[in-house]
Amino acid sequence: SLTDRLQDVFKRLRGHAKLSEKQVQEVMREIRLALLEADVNFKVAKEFVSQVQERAVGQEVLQSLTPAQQVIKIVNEEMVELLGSKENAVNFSGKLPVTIMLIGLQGSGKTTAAAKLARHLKSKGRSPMLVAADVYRPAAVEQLKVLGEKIGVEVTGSANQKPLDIVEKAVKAALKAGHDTVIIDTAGRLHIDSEMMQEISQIKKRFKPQEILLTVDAMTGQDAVNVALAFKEQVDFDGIVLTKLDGDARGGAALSMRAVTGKPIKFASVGEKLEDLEPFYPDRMASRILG
Amino acid sequence: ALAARRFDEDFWENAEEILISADVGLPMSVEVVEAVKTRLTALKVKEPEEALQAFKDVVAEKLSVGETGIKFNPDGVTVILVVGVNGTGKTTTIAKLANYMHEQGKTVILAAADTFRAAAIEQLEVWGERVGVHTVKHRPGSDSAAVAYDAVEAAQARGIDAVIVDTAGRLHTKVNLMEELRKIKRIVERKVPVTEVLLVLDATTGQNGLIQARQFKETVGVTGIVLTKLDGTAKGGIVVAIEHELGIPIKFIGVGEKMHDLLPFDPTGFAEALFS
Ligand SMILES: Nc1nc2c(ncn2[C@@H]2O[C@H](COP(=O)(O)OP(=O)(O)OP(=O)(O)O)[C@@H](O)[C@H]2O)c(=O)[nH]1
Ligand SMILES: Nc1nc2c(ncn2[C@@H]2O[C@H](COP(=O)(O)OP(=O)(O)OP(=O)(O)O)[C@@H](O)[C@H]2O)c(=O)[nH]1
Ligand SMILES: [Mg+2]
Ligand SMILES: [Mg+2]
Repeated sequence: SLTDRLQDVFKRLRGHAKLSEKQVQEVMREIRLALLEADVNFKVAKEFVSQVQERAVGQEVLQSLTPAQQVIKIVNEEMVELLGSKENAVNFSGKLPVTIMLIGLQGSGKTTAAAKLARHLKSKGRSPMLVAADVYRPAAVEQLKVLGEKIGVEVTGSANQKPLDIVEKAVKAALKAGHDTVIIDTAGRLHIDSEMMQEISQIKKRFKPQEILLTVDAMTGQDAVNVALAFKEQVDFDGIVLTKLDGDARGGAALSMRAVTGKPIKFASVGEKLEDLEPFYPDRMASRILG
Repeated sequence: ALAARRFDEDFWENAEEILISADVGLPMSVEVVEAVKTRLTALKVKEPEEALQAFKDVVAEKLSVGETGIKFNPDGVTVILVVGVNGTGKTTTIAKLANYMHEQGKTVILAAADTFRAAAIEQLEVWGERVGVHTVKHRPGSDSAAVAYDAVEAAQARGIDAVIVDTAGRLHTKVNLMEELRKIKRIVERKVPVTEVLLVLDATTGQNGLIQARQFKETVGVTGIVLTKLDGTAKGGIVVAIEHELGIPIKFIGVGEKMHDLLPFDPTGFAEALFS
């Protein structure tokens, strides 16, 4: 673990009254190593480490009696602060039905997350409707329908219509049936596919969802920054759902995306079952990233 | 290294960063840089352009492990077991692979052994119809190994060349699911050896890809990797570490969501793309 590695470094450096620049770099290198191992983007890692260095040197912890512990404390605090956000709730304000849209790369967990959100909101007393707006992937609509059936949530959509028409019909039907929330599942897409990015921009423009959530696989590596930035710049979103956190991926992508886009991580998907959705806990994520 | 001194620290740091940003990982990136330094010294290289070529060559060589192409069973049905964590592109890859083999004159049937995930069987069936191959399936929730076994039996009865088995996505950390995979292979091998176990890896995956490869290899013996979603911006550099440590060849790459978006792996092309 990082704690062990830092303790080893400081053991070797013991007996020095004040650490040289080179020795400070040795300590910082261990932190950078741990971050890269955890898939934190290399530019974000560099920036993060320099902030830690500034604090560590400024607070003179490097010469303290327990330097490793103190450095870890700073690293952890900096990370929890960076990962945390005050805007973690879903925005339910505005005219009904409240519309939530899920977007993201192929296979990131959108369809499952849509159903999970529906179940979660239903348990909170809301009346959601699911909209299957993925008309490309074979049996995508069926997939959402099977999940909707499991939780007793109505699913609209069909593969023979256009996504904009599907959403329009769904919103009308939702209002008529008294549903206060509409959750739109969209097809997986590449951030460099301008046509597909246009599609979700159009849905956004016309239906003004109160909440647009980007789903990202927790095992995503360095590319997470490119993806998050592109979705932010071309469509913009309100929060991130980090998925497959029940695995052993360290999840450094979370830190990278938060640092680079400023968007909060709102939910953590921790399994394939529909109840496997949790609020995002920055302190747990920080411990996980640091291994 | 003498040649290395012709290039300053910035040059090597920049090279390391290109590798890291491609998900090659820090330890492997350091190893690649060292290999290049050695090579440049030996070749007495002076120009940065030649150094870039050395990087591409070193990476391409590291990725030239093992044989590409599907290993066919000389004495019977060829069984290809497709495995990997959730959402990497297994089902879509199977459709592409069936199409590829079909175009090469092989007869293929599919086994819908993902009996767990919502509409997984339907998804594979739609693909099977598009490709023009039969899909063996049971009811959702039924035993995966039984589906695979039945598919092999059907292939044997009809003289079909190959069976491609679709399995449910599973995290390598889930012991019972990894055990199920072992069971599927074991049950099939009562009939014929499984000549190919393909691990489908998403190119956007970071360092966890190496852990996935280790676990799947240990559990069910991976004979090849298919690296998907290379049509995105992720470089898939984790395969360098995978091939280096585990010696598993990359057999194909996925470059899109359509039937023809599967290409045989080309180490030179991959190395070229990594540094572009
Ligand atoms: N273990 C685990 N699996 C998950 C989680 N979320 C989703 N999955 C699985 O990941 C796979 C992909 O999930 P989907 O919901 O189909 O992903 P998607 O983003 O809708 O995929 P596309 O529509 O093709 O882009 C499925 O096998 C899901 O069961 C999670 O939190 N943990
Ligand atoms: N852009 C791109 N998308 C791909 C590629 N391969 C698969 N996909 C997409 O990735 C998503 C997931 O593909 P699936 O074939 O369902 O993945 P899977 O591994 O079978 O998923 P599970 O069975 O749920 O674990 C789908 O939207 C596919 O169209 C690829 O090479 N490029
Ligand atoms: Mg989906
Ligand atoms: Mg599948």
